[in-house]
Amino acid sequence: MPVFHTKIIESILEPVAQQVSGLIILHEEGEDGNAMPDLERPVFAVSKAVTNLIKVGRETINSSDDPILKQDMPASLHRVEGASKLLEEASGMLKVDAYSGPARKKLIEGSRGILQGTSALVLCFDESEVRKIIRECKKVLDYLAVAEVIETMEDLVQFLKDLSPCLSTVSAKVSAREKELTHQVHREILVRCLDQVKTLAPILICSMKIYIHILSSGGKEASEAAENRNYLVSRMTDELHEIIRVLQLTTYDEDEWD
Amino acid sequence: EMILEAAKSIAAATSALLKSASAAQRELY
Repeated sequence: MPVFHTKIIESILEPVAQQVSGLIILHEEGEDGNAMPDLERPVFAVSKAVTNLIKVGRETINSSDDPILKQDMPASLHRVEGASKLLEEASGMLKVDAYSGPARKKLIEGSRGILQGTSALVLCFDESEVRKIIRECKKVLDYLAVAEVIETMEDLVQFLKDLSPCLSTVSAKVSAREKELTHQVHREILVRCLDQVKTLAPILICSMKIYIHILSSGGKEASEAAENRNYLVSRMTDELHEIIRVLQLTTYDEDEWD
Repeated sequence: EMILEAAKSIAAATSALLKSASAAQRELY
C-alpha cells in the first residue's frame, strides 16, 4: 500500500520521510551518539528553501479562488516556518555542544515538522487541484440534467456545443489525474468510469435524436424513447459521481476501510 | 506548479541535512 497517493507527492516526500525515520531510529538506539558535525550550512539551505516556500505559498493563497485552500494553507506554512526555526536553534546549540541531547531532539522535531508541514502543504494544494477537476465534472452533470428538456434539433445542437468541450476537459483532466495516482485500484476505477462516460455520450446523443424525431413526427413511442434517454443520462450521472468519489480518495481513506 | 517546486527544494535541502546528521550517528555502529 503506497503511503502517498500521487506520484509527485511520493517523489517529493518519500525520501525525506525515510531519512527522518532513519534519524529517529539512530537517535533512539544510540542515546549519546557521536559528535554531530557542524550543521550550519545544511540548516541554512533548509531555511532558504523554507523562505522561498513561504513566499510561493503566500502568492498561491492570494491568487487562489479556492476558499478551502485559503483557509488551510496558512497553517501548513506556519508549521514549516516553525520547524525551520527549530532546526536553526538545534544548529546553534550543536555549535556550542556537539553532543547536546536537547539539540538532537530539536533536530528531529524540526525535521519531522518540515516533513509534516510540507506534506500538509502539498496535500492542501493537491486537494485544491482535485476540486478543480470536480468542478469540471459537475459542469457535465449540470448539462446532463437538462437533457430531458431538449425537444428540438436546434436545442440538441446547442446542447452538444455546450457538453462537448466540458466532456473533453473532464476526459483530459481525469485521465491525467489517473496517471498520477499511486493507488492501482483507484486508477482502475477512474479508467473504467471514464471509458463508460465516453462510450455512453454518443449513445445518449443518438437517443436524444430519436426522441426528438419521434416527438416531431407525432409517434406513440415518445415515452419509451424518453425512458431510454433518461436511463442513459442516469448511467452517465452515476459514472461521473463515482469519478468524483474516487478523485477525493487518498490511500489514508483506503486504510480506514481496511 | 511553483509550490511543488518549492516543496521539492525543501525536501532536497532537508534530505541533505539529515544525511549529514545521520552519517555522524552511523559511525557509531
